[in-house]
Amino acid sequence: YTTFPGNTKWKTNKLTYRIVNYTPDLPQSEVDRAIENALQVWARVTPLRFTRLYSGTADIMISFGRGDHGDGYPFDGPDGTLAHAFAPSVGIGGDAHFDEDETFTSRSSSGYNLFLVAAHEFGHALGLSHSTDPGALMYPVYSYTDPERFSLPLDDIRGIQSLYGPNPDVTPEKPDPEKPTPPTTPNACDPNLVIDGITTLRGEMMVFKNRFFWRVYPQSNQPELTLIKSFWPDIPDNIDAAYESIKADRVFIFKGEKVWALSGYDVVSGYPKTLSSMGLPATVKRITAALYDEVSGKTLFFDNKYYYSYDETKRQMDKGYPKLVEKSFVGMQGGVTAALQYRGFTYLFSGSNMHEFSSRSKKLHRVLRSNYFLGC
Amino acid sequence: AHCAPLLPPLSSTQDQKVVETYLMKFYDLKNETDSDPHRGVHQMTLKLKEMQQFFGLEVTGVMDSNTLEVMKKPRCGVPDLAE
Repeated sequence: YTTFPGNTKWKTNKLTYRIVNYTPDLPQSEVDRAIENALQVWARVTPLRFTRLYSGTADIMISFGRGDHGDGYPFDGPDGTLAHAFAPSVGIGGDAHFDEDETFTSRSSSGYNLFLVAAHEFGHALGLSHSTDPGALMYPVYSYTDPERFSLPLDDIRGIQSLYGPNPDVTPEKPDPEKPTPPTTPNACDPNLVIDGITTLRGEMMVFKNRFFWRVYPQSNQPELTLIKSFWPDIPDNIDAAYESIKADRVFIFKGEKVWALSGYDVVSGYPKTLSSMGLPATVKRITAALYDEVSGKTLFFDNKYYYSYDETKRQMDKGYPKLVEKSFVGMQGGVTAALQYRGFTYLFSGSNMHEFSSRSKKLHRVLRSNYFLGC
Repeated sequence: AHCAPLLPPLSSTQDQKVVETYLMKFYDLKNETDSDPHRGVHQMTLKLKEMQQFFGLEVTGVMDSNTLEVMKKPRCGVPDLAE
């Protein structure tokens, strides 16, 4: 997180706000609710308390405007800049402006969710600048997340509490049962990193973890961490498995009994489908890993210590499966949590370990850390 | 003779415009290119590096498709430099 120079903050914890005008995109009651909820995001973790004014000048004046709206920082039409706000101070300080050329929504992932945009701008209004943490609310790029399940990430909590301290009404020993522990951002170089799934994608590689995935480029050793939902709002967090079908030129992503398909970075319509649509027996309720084996031309679906072999051409499961993984991949330890085939090797992950087998001979070469491809 | 790092040509002048506007808006790129082309290019490279550093991209100071992709994403209008 970052604060403004001199840790600019309000000198009082009792702040006022006023909604000066409304967007026609939403009923006024929805705007009121989104603004109230966005302020509560910050009140819940600090001593800050907000009172609404219906006239006169409030600390935080909230308005919708388009193009040049009188503060010297014109908006730029649809997309691009969505809103901006000013650091705490008298006058325009603390005010938040929303670009009326955007389509603001309150319940779906379409358009820009007003609650999420407002919560971010109120972070500025209270003294936070932008964070480099892609999982933080104060990260500058918009990313959709389900407002009903929104929980202020730890990076933002640390930032705002560095200015105002914690909420005196909440005792740390008894955290708010309504809210789960604050989401954190995974560290690629954590030696104990356990990934959710890994796949190639037309020469790139994607490593999935919680709400995020790392994009690994062959020509760069700098993996790029980004939120899954910043690319695919409808793809779930915490996936079970992912693999690239070279034959179908698709990436399939699994979670529970559902499967999504990507063509490049585009979601394929008609998904999610069920696991059984991939040929797996109805008894299989989830898988833990998958890979496309270029040697056999089969797709291997892993369910912990067992695996199935699926023939995409014949669209049927091979007979004699499931088999024990360690019978075919001698030396494999533990359940398979992720799987990848890459440059002639088959990588089977189990927790924070990655077993490297020759794809052709299935001979175990090495046991590495699960973050091996993340350039640590 | 002057030796200065030259940015590779962008795919379109529109992309060039996107880059300049983005860096001026969010990374305080000064509009100095017309007065001293070499210094302007140098400043562009520095600002690009700052932006790539901020977003965890590969820091090259050279425009690439990943950097342009981030620049085109919808975002907040407050500059990324706290100052």
